[in-house]
Amino acid sequence: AHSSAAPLSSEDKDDLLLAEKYLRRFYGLPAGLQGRQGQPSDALKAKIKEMQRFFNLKVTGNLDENTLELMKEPRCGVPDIGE
Amino acid sequence: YNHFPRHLKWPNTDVTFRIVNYTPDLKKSDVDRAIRNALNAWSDVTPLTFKKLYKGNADIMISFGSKEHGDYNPFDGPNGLLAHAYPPGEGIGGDTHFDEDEDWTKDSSAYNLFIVAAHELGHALGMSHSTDPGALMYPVYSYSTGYPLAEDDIEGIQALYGPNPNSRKVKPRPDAPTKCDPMLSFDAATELRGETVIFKDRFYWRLHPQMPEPEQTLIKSTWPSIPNKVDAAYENPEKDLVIIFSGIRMWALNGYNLVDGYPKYIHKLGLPKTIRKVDAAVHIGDTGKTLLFTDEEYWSYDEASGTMDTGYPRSIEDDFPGMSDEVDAAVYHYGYLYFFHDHVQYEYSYTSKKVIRIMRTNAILNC
Repeated sequence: AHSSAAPLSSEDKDDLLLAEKYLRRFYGLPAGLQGRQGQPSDALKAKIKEMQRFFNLKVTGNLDENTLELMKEPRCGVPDIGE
Repeated sequence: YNHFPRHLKWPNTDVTFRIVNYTPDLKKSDVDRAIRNALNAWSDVTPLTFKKLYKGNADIMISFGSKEHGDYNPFDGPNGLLAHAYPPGEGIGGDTHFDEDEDWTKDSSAYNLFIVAAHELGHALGMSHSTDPGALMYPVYSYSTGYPLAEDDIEGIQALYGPNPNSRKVKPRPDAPTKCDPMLSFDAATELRGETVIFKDRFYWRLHPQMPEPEQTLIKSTWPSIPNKVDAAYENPEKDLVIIFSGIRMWALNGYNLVDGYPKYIHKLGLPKTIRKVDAAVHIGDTGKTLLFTDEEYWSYDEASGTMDTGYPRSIEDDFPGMSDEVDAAVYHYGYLYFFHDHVQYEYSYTSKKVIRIMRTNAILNC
């Protein structure tokens, strides 16, 4: 989890951007800014949980290593849920 | 398995398709064959038939394009998104697009067009993504050979269209092993940079002290160059290498990378040519020896000198009292050897030289 005090490292920011892009495309995360600068919003956390549930990962709502690793895997472009 | 909302499907089972353009990565005939075989995988288990058109509008229009390719659903360059397809319906419904920025192949050297086409055409017929990592309709790419549909996929497509009236039987791709199956046995186990990796069928579980839930992944997703069936594996931490055994060959992995010069034959270690398979392997850090188990015997390999110790093979039963069986897999932790055979795990103490505990194999997977 990112501590609220310290500013996000550029790597954390990249991970957050990658996650937002992934969840927008495959889990219907609404477009637009997610929460305060660099802090995962509740909507983002909820979508992270949805993705972790789909892939049978530990449902934490956090961008842990396994979750990020899976987001970087080559895959099909069709969303995992809904229309 | 999952269907699209409202269980979208083709109203009749005679579906048309057209290959609008071709990738330069493969011969035209290879693309034609990959697409035809991918469609056959679905028609084998349903009443669906697929007629190829060469002009005009077909139900399933198949094309290769990169980045923004006309549907406001752009691809992203190499890797990442490989392809996408639209559920059955008018117009763009059923259309299937492949990312031309990928390297399309007919083997495992890059992205296998047949595998991806079988998945995408599943979407074009009404299948959405499956959560079963062993299913074809699982969203993440993985290479495999043989008939591509798993039981999960077959159940899903037959829920939409029914079975093949000629009831041609196909042997589904085996589903993913379930970790808490009480009869679960292992193919192989090894340490890997502080984690424990357990191989079973086409999958492996990764165990990490800080990760309470073992993570199941397809072998090919991580190590495309090693076979889908692992017999034995061990880590030589001094060299930061993991040796994988399958049949009479062995592969050396440094993390995710295959070490140059591999695979090699197992007989390079000094095993006689009569040995055609290693059942289990384990490196004993305290002695610098690697033990290789084959049937009822085992060998001791000295990593430092790179030679087989003399006086081997020896009987497993004689040297490891309490271990009366052959060994499927073995790992070494803090002075204890853990032997796995079928659904039973034996904890052998190196100091007291005997088996001191017997558990279920999948106790190591928190079951």
